[in-house]
Amino acid sequence: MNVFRLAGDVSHLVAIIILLLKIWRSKSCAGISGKSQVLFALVFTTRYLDLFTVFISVYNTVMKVVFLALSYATVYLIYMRFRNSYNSENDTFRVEFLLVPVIGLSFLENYAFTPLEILWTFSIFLEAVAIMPQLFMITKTGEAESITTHYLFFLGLYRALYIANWVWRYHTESFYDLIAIVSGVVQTIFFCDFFYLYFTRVLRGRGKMTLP
Amino acid sequence: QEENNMKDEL
Repeated sequence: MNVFRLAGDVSHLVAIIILLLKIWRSKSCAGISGKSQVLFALVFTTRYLDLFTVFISVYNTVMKVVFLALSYATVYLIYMRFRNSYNSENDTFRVEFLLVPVIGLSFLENYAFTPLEILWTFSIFLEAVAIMPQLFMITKTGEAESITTHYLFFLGLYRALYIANWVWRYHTESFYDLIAIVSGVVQTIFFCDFFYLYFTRVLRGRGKMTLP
Repeated sequence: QEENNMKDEL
């Protein structure tokens, strides 16, 4: 464990909590892409299958359980509890355009052709593109509430911090996980456009982020 | 060094 990875996990947890609290307190999921949240729940489900078979540390197990629980709670709030506020008419990204290439690639490029390894690889590749429906929804509506942009900021920051963690681990313990690194870089690149808008618009106290 | 993909990361 290093400070970059810890900061990354905290940033990830903060993002998930920001979104969950926003939906719960406003009793609405307007402007939130349910599809992205389902994809994130799928990412955690396929990545943490070793939750009961492999024990890494208390921290690792606790965080996996927390991420699974919070992501499913978010999906539940969107599609069940506050489903009347869900903007399905704006959440129209074709997730099959993400799932098909990700599934194909995880069968082609993996460390071992075993169910657990292929599902882990699937979760890594899927996480890189899971935010697409949400970013697409924002471009479609042309705006995002500031809370939603803070959620996206911490979500994007988490994998950027993981990249720093991978650099650190490469130099200190010669560890590198190429699939995670390549996918993590792609994932962070997808956030760059948002980061630009976030720093130039939201942090200038403009409240909502309206797209040009 | 060989790629060791030990799954200790979240």
